[in-house]
Amino acid sequence: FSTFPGNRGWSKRELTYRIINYTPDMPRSEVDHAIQRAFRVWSDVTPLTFTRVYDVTSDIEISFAAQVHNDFYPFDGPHGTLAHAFAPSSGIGGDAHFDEDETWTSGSNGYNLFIVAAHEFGHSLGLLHSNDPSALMYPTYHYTEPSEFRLPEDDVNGIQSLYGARIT
Amino acid sequence: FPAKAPEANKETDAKFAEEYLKKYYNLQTNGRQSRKKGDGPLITKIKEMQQFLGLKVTGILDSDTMEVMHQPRCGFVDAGE
Repeated sequence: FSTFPGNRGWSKRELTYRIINYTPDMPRSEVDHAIQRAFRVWSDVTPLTFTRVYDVTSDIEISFAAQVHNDFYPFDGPHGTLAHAFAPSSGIGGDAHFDEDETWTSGSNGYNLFIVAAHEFGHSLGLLHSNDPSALMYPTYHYTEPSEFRLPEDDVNGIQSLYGARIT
Repeated sequence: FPAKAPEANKETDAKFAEEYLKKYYNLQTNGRQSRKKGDGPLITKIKEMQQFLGLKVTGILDSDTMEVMHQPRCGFVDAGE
């Protein structure tokens, strides 16, 4: 695993997120569930908590957009880049953007939103890409049945290097 | 069947690789290959990418390398800013 040089992640442990808009590819309830579950991947192994907010700016703003979308990293149409997220900081920091030109799904027929969101939230929390092909933070997409997903050890080690382990 | 098809593919692969490396590995090139001794910036970046992605480090755009590069991926760069 690797982390952003000079960035020790969020200084607080209670983080907020907001879903700015929805993809038409999936029912809203499925998007909500995928996002919530993707955060749980990380909160299960750290002391972090994620609370959804609706009407105020949050730490992690989540949106779907195509092509040019108000940052310096325009999306590229179907396939290629699926999503990106920003390292922890104020403003755009922590925000996650998903390419609306992809086909998002809660299954395997398209790109699984839970898998991609879990990866992007790793960036939102301070992880860079891993060079371990079995890691969630490996840069290329690999479908895993969500019900069978377990956060790989490399990612657990990475996130706990920033926030410590959850005390149960 | 075409006798020289692989040449065309190589050109396409090289162009694709250059764009990919610019996008995800911070490749900076003025479009000319270095004539100095040693690897040019493109080959150096191909090696860096192969090492990062857990591939055999050859500096050549072999089929394994091209396969990984064509996989959908996160848009975040793998090289330090």
